[in-house]
Amino acid sequence: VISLKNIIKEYKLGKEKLRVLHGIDLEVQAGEFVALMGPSGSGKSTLMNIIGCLDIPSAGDYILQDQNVSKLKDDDLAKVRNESIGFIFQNFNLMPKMTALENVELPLVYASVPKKERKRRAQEVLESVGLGDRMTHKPNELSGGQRQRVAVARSLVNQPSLLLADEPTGNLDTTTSDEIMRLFHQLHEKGNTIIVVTHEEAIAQHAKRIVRLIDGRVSSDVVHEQT
Amino acid sequence: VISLKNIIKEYKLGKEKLRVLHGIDLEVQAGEFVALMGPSGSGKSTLMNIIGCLDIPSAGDYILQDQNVSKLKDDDLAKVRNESIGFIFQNFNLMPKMTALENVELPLVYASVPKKERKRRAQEVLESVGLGDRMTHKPNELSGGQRQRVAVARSLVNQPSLLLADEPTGNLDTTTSDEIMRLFHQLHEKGNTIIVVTHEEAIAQHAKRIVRLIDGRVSSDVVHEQT
Ligand SMILES: Nc1ncnc2c1ncn2[C@@H]1O[C@H](COP(=O)(O)OP(=O)(O)OP(=O)(O)O)[C@@H](O)[C@H]1O
Ligand SMILES: Nc1ncnc2c1ncn2[C@@H]1O[C@H](COP(=O)(O)OP(=O)(O)OP(=O)(O)O)[C@@H](O)[C@H]1O
Ligand SMILES: [Mg+2]
Ligand SMILES: [Mg+2]
Repeated sequence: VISLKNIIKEYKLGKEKLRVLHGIDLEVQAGEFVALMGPSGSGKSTLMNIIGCLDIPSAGDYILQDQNVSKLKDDDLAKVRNESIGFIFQNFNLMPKMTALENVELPLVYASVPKKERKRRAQEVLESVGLGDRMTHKPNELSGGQRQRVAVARSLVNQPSLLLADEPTGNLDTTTSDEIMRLFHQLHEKGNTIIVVTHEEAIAQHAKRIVRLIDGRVSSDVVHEQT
Repeated sequence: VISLKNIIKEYKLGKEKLRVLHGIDLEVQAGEFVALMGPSGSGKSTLMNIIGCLDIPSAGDYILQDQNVSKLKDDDLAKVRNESIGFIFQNFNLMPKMTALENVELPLVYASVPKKERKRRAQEVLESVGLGDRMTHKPNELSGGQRQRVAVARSLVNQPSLLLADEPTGNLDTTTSDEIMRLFHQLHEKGNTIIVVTHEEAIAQHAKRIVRLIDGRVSSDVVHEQT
């Protein structure tokens, strides 16, 4: 479902160019559960943003669900994103003036889901991440881990066929992390594809395959036996 | 150095009041290294903000370095904060328009350190967290873990007598986390006091004492043997 070929990403800094992805080749089949790991600054979030159609590579090809994404116009790109991709950002990116409930309803608004049903579905997924009693709080009235869980809930509410999770448990205790991973497994068991960036080996073990980046290159790509 | 007595914190939400700290009693001696743990939403950041003079309790007394902080005026409170407290926020709170270097220089600006020396000291601590080649980047030109390390560097540059670190390694791989903890130990060995909030038992083990919160109350407070 994902085919990245020789993906290069550079940033301009003044007169200089900083290359952060050095020709990434990566294929992910529909239904896979992949963990993406690597040191801080190695390019994981940059790669996730390209996969999630939030950023464009400087060079290389990205084929998503048989469409060459680099050839799509902005409107079509946004359509692909909203319909089939769920994204959990490393810094959450919640709407500060909306409540937790309104934040989680947002993908359903884009999908034109009727008001009553989207409220019910948003409430349901917020309860599944333990925030049933925090739905009316705005982000600045929530703890760090609660904001993270709102971001998780928002990504799951549309049951996306491709879930991209950038450090989804960094601010969570073990019990709460396990609950999040259980929701990921539920989504995966329905045939959906998951890519999770994590620094924690314990979280990576939930995936069937671990891709490691070092300095913007794939250093290893291993399918492992799950216990 | 820290004496909290019956600390209560409540928030107004519409007509209702939400109590998040239910009478915390806590004493920390000068030179201690304490880990603060507990489930997401249990009140750790709220307590840290009160300890760091960034927030005022709804009730109770807070004596810091023999001063009753609740009796201080804003100016004196700010003075205490800037002179003796280093704070690492859970969401970093970096100045978005400043470079990494300028962000780290900020506490030295408040301390009236001359320009040349503060640049030298800021560079030194940025190199110690592995960001020697990222000093001119602004926060939006840095990875999540790099921003976290700028926040760490900023908290250490003034060698504070009290370091308050709220989840300082949540976005970091193990190697980088270890480097951060080594810097904390260096500060601690000079006789300074450290309180670190963490979800990771491995990080908590660096401290000599672990205080656990559940639902805004201290559930346990244990000094442990270090290996
Ligand atoms: N401004 C606010 N208004 C209302 N409730 C708030 C506000 N700020 C925080 N809270 C609530 O206070 C409780 C404690 O928040 P706090 O940030 O201290 O938790 P925490 O232990 O740091 O959690 P985490 O591990 O997720 O960071 C949470 O349940 C949160 O919803
Ligand atoms: N806008 C930008 N301009 C210049 N450099 C950038 C920009 N955004 C990111 N970078 C650099 O790109 C590199 C990769 O960043 P990225 O966010 O992908 O890392 P990461 O692997 O997600 O790290 P972390 O684990 O710390 O989140 C970093 O070294 C960062 O400094
Ligand atoms: Mg990242
Ligand atoms: Mg917190």
